[in-house]
Amino acid sequence: MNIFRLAGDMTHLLSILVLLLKIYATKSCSGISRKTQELYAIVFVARYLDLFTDFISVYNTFMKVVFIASSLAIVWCMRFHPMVRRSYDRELDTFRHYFLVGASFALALILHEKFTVQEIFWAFSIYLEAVAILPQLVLLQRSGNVDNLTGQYIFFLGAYRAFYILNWIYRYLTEPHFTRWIACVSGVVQTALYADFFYYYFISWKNNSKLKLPA
Amino acid sequence: DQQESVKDEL
Repeated sequence: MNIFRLAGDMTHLLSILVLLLKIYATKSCSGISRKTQELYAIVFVARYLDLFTDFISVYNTFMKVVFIASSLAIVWCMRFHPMVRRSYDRELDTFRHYFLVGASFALALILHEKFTVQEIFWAFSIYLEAVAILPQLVLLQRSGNVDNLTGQYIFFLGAYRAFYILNWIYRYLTEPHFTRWIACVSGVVQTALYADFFYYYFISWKNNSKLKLPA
Repeated sequence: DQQESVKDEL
């Protein structure tokens, strides 16, 4: 564990806390893509199948359980909580996310480290995570303005990805056999998807104005 | 040389 990896995990955790806070405090999920949240739930369940087969550390197990539980809880709230579900921007959240699931799974069948069920689901989760933010970014683009908590949620998610890239560079330089091409290439793609959002986030931060995305 | 296959990242 290096400092970049820890910072990445913490900003990831923080992003989820911000999202839970928004939903809990405002009883609203406006501006949040349910499709992106469903994709994250699929990502975590598919990736952490090793919870039952490999023990790495208490920290690792704890974080995995937190990510699975929180992503399922968010999806549950958006689908079934009587007040939260009413605020869902259904008509703006029209990205065909099943297409992303299919494409990611097809890619995992072709590109994986080993041809085993666990490894294919792991690769699938990496590919799906890389593109899971797309429905969310499309929803923001359509709605135009972004409330503070939603903006911070996406900012922390992007920061998590950026820290993971620093972590891989650090590991590549310090560990003799660190090569994880599937995760690293997908991670760079995933982070690149945030570039546009980050640009407008920093502009609004610098001008001390409300975050707005161009139509 | 054994390849590391343990997924230690989240």
